[in-house]
Amino acid sequence: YRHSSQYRFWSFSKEHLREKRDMTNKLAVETIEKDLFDFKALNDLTPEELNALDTKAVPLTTEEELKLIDFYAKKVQVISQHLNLPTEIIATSISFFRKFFLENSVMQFDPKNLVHTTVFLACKAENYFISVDSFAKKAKSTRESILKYEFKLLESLKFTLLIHHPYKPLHGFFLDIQNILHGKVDLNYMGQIYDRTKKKITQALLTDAVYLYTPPQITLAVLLIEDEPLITKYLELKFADNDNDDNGNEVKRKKKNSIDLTVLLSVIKECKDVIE
Amino acid sequence: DIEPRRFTIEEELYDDPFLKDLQNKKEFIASGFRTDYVYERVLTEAFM
Amino acid sequence: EYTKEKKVGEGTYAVVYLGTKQSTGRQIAVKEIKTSEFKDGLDMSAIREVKYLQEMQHDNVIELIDIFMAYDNLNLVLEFLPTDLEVIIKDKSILFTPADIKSWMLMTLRGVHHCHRNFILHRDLKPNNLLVSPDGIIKVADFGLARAIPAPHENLTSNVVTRWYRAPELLFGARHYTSAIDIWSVGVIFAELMLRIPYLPGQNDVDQMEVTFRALGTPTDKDWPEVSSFNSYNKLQIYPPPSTFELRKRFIAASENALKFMSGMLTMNPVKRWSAIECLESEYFQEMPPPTNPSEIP
Repeated sequence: YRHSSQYRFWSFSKEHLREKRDMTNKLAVETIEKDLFDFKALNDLTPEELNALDTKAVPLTTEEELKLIDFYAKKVQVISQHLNLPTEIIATSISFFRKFFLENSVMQFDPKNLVHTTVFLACKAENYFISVDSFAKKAKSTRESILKYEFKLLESLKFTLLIHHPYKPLHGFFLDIQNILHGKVDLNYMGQIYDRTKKKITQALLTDAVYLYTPPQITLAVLLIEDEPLITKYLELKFADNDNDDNGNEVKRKKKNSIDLTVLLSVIKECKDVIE
Repeated sequence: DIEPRRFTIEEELYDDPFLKDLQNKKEFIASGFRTDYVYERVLTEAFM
Repeated sequence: EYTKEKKVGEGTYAVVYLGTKQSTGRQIAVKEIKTSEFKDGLDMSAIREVKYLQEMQHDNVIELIDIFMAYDNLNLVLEFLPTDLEVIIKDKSILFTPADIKSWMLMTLRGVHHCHRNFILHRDLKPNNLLVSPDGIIKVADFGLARAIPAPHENLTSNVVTRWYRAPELLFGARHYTSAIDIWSVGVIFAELMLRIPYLPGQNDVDQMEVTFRALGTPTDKDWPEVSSFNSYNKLQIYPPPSTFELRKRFIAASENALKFMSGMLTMNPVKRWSAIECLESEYFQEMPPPTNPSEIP
């Protein structure tokens, strides 16, 4: 995972994420203020016009940008669901969209103009090829508007197209729980947990958890939301440092785990808070 | 791979109706489909 | 930072130039992706190359050094690799030994193993996609047909891999194949390195089946359950698999372990075909002669 582009280019601390957003916003504001300055210099405006400019042409703050990005990210989710795209492609579309607006301000690019382009590029990146004409028809858009920002999107993504989503880890944990908790967990119940968690993961991808945590940590956090006792039990049995020998007293486990259970649990709980 | 893997594949312990169904289909068997490859993939992604 | 000094190749979707990375003087190759050709925006092959090369850093996989946009063109900056195995096989003035072949196979399988452990199928392994660096290292290149191993229920297209290196399950039109298709290609490349001529040169897709099964025997349900369920199966001529004696005669320079190694990769049933790990751990790489040091290979 540490070799993946997702870890190398797209994982941040909370502070770093904040800085990035402020920087993106700041650069856009500077451009706008310069344009406004030039505009005022080039046109002799009446006092009312000047006043209107000063009260209306006010750049957005980072928070306001975030609200707009979240609003349109949900639209990306709805549109890609409406196009009946597989879950992983919906997730990739959301990821592309949110990353684009980590690197660019909504004041430079109207988010409305990126919605279809991100879904279209996500389909191509996930080998789910749809021609731009049939995509335009389905999405009630035009090929020009879809292709217009494809290059810019790819560049803003730093040309990283392979994304690890939390769905495969969900399948993995679904299996491993059956192994570690063998005979102690009802399989039908596990099936329900699986389906509910899968849906919740897509919601989680609309939050900053994707930048702050790894896909498996997000999966475990959503599983924790679904059934805390079950997941805690599973992790304790799997990663606890001590085993209980047959007559129940604790013995040091032979092979050292590379995972520290207390750290893991605290990370997952933090992640759960971010998602909730 | 440097450190020991954090999982073992216990095929007989898994009840995965979705995969069980696929692996019995003629076209999957003929194509060389292998459930252990799927288990390997999703468990690797879970413990990476 | 990068210059394009000499045009060295032109493909369907890209033009390749030799150049230099100014800050280090390192020789590089710049793959300029033609954007106008593809009416659906960015070309799928370019998308795949970018997507998979960005995730892999391995001595036996071509390095993607950088990517940049220039005049509305996408440019991939790749490490400079002056030749490939196809050139070496065809150039009869170059004599190479079984130890050289072993070295090339070891490096190729390490590169393929790295793709597979990242759950990436290359899907176009052939001698001219195995490039050779100035110090003799083999690098797997051209990920224009690669894809991530799909979700189990997903359908895959069987129209992949250059015909002569195409696995039998692909010839039958399989849609749920695995990384075993890449291993088959490596097996055919191994045979070609020993023979110095293409091993299974089919004229077309139907002939490819004929040539493959005549050389290696027609698979049956006994050794490959459900193979007869492929609808292209019943028109097949049934050939017996070659005896060890016949194989030995065909590959006179090959040791017993080399033949076992080749047969492991050219096993008809993809479920039984050797994986990259089984190939790398095979006797063939442990017996004499040891693989030649890459920098000493002609």
